[in-house]
Amino acid sequence: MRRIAVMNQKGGVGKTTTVANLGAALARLGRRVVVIDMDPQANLTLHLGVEPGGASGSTYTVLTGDAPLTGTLVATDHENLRLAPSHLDLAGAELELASTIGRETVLADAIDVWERSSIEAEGSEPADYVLIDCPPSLGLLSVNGLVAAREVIVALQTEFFALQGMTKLVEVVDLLKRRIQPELELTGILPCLYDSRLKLAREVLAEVRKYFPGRVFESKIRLNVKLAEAPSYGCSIFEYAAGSKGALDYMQLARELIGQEPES
Amino acid sequence: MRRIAVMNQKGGVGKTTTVANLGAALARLGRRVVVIDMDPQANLTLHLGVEPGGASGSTYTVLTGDAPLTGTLVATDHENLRLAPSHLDLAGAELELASTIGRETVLADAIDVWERSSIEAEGSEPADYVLIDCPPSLGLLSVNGLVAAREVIVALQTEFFALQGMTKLVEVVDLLKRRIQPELELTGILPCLYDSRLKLAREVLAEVRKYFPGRVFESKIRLNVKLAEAPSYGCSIFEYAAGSKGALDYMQLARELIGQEPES
Ligand SMILES: Nc1ncnc2c1ncn2[C@@H]1O[C@H](COP(=O)(O)OP(=O)(O)OP(=O)(O)O)[C@@H](O)[C@H]1O
Ligand SMILES: Nc1ncnc2c1ncn2[C@@H]1O[C@H](COP(=O)(O)OP(=O)(O)OP(=O)(O)O)[C@@H](O)[C@H]1O
Ligand SMILES: [Mg+2]
Ligand SMILES: [Mg+2]
Repeated sequence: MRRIAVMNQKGGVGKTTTVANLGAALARLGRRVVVIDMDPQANLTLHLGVEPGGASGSTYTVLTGDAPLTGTLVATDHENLRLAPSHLDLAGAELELASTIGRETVLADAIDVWERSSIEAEGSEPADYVLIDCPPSLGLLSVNGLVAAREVIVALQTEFFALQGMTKLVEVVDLLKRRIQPELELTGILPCLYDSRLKLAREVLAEVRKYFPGRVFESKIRLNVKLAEAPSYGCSIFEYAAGSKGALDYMQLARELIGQEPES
Repeated sequence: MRRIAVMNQKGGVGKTTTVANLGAALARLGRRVVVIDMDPQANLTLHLGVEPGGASGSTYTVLTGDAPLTGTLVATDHENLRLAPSHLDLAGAELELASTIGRETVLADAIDVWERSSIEAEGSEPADYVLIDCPPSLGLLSVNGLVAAREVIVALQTEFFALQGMTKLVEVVDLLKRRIQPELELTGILPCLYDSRLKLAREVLAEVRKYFPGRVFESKIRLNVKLAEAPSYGCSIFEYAAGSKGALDYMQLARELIGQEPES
């Protein structure tokens, strides 16, 4: 079971759009996918057409220890794709967790319990991919997302501020790897909202490739208004505009990720 | 002295770009402006060409009570425009402040002391406009920014997720007004990154005007790549591309704000 956090403390760079559509693409390719919404704004939950804060619990109840992860997973309209929805109360979780022992590993522990109990009860892992959507900060919610993951995809808008934040982000990932989660690896940097007509975008992409050689995905997610329209219909890009650039780009990214899977 | 927080918990909607360029526009129109960077990512500080975490202190030292606001203000290349720079340590301030008495009003108190001591020492207010750039969250840093302000400008990207967050944002502003800062008013909602060619943008703008009648600025900030290029040169849009749509739009916004000033 691959566990991947999609991260960037810079806001509005394509994190939620990536988790929703990469998740849907992997699900269409037959992988069993669970996406986890760690953002109090519940954008991922809304994107997939689920009402935040429903009866069955949320990532908030997982973090407070009130419910196991299994109890919070809801089906989406997409086959093979389940969601651990967010809840507005999640905004208070950072302060509530502040004095908890092992506050950085609460989500990781919940995923471990879920995985272990599935293997014991059914003899198999509960999913092939777990994708975690992080809020735009380096607070406890994002740290929980990173520590629960084994891999990180950095969503990167190809603009100045987003590039500036990269150094700090890589520092934080290295620190968490050294101190808490030795298996954590930067799987790749994903150019998002990419408009090749803009000199700024081409220059930033060239800079990132120079500073992080070999760590930038071949796939790029091009700027495509269909990706911004799909969330208002509560569905992924594949249901909303299957032939669009956005659908092609996220499907290509899914194939690139699958290509990295160890030979089973 | 007008105190205005530029706010939106949704990330990447144009908050920093607005504080930097609106501040520069007001300064060019002869107003004495101070901009305050409350984001640990220090994007506003970088935008104005200042190195974050310099010797003279930062918003972090103001929040921890180690330095008065006056000691942290630095000049920028723009006449009439001073900055209270950010510092990476600001990321830890939310947890550090968590158990402080009156944790929501630390910045407000610092601004009050600065204003009062200027009136006593020089017989006049220290500035005409104070603009506060908030990080993309509803945590203590943003709350301090809102409580320190008397007015709020909501930067709004005209897309689905940004629109969704508006209800929560207005709730928080109302709550702070009732409980802590009775003078807090929503001055206006500012359409940012606006591309009138996109149906999504036109529809979202129409929705916002319907739900918040009379509270949307006449001025709109159009999508303009020059606004995204200027930060990498450490200057406002007026030094980088004075004839651009971005420069025209922020100058128009500054005039609209000045037009709201009570007859002096
Ligand atoms: N490739 C794309 N083309 C066009 N629009 C996009 C694309 N990717 C994302 N968007 C839109 O851009 C905005 C920002 O994307 P998104 O919300 O996914 O970013 P985020 O990093 O999750 O933001 P936050 O930091 O607030 O969580 C959204 O309105 C989204 O619909
Ligand atoms: N009107 C505009 N036209 C084109 N690009 C813009 C415009 N306004 C902002 N940008 C660019 O869009 C990105 C997001 O803007 P900005 O960083 O100001 O938003 P923010 O709300 O401050 O983000 P955060 O939530 O991360 O603090 C930046 O790369 C910025 O340069
Ligand atoms: Mg998001
Ligand atoms: Mg900003």
